[in-house]
Amino acid sequence: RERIRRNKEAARQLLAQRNV
Amino acid sequence: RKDLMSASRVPPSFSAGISAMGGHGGGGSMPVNGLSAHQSQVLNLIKSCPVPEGMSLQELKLQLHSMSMSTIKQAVEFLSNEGHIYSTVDDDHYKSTDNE
Repeated sequence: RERIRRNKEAARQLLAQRNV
Repeated sequence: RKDLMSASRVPPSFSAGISAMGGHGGGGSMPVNGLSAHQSQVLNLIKSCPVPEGMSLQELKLQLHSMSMSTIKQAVEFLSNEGHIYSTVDDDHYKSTDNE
């Protein structure tokens, strides 16, 4: 579950960077 | 009154610039929001999966029988690099980021 949470957070940051 | 008149006219080059910018669309050849047809197909399937651990590559292959496994893997790799999806319980299961 920790792995999922970590990966999800990283993906969200990537997505936010792309959007910026 | 003469200064007022000249200040109120918009220079023709300005309005022409705006219309040129407005025409950036182009035909259907542009990928939808930066994704190719394969990538958006894979992303939509992963988005539609309600399971907490996400969708596995095998399930994707079953649903996308017209797409080869290497194409699916490439699409998944691109989408995870972009942040659209992330791997869950292992590197075979993926879940979409923006549908929670």
